[in-house]
Amino acid sequence: MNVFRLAGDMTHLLSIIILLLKIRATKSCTGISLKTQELYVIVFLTRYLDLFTKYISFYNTTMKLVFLGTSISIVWYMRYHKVVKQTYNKDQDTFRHYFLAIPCFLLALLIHHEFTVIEVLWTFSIYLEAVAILPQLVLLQRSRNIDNLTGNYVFLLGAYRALYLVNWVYRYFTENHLVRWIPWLSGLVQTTLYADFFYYYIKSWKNNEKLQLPA
Amino acid sequence: QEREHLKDEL
Repeated sequence: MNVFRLAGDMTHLLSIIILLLKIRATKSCTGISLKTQELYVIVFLTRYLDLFTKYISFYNTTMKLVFLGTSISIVWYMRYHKVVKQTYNKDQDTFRHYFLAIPCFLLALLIHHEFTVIEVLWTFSIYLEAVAILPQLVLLQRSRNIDNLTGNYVFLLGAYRALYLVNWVYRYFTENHLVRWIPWLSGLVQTTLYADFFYYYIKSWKNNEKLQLPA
Repeated sequence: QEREHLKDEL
């Protein structure tokens, strides 16, 4: 464990906590894409398959359970909670997220480290996580005013993978130059997708004005 | 060993 990866995990955890707080405190999920949240549940389910078969550390197991639990409860709130589900922007959150999942799965069948179920599904989760934010970014462009909590949620979500990129650079130089193209390139794509959001988020923060994404 | 290396990350 290095400080970059710990910072990345904490940033990721904070983003999820902020989203849960927004939903529970305001009883609203306006501006949040259910498609992205569902993709994240798939990402965690396919990535943490060996949760009960491989014990790494107390931290690793705990964080996996927290990520699974929180992401599933967010989808539950947005789908089934009587008050929250009324606030879901169903008519704007129209991104066909299966169009994202299927190519990722096919790519994982083609490019992976070893052809086993666990490994292919793990690789699928890495590819899927890279593009899972797209429905959310599209929804942000459609929804005129973005509330602060939603903006902070997306920013922290993008920042976590950027910190992981730094972690991978650190590990490359400190752990006998092991190359790990699949997470590296996926993480690079994932972080790049946030580029224009980061630009508008930092601009709105500097000018102390409402966050607005150009349509 | 490559896969093992990946395993410790979330």
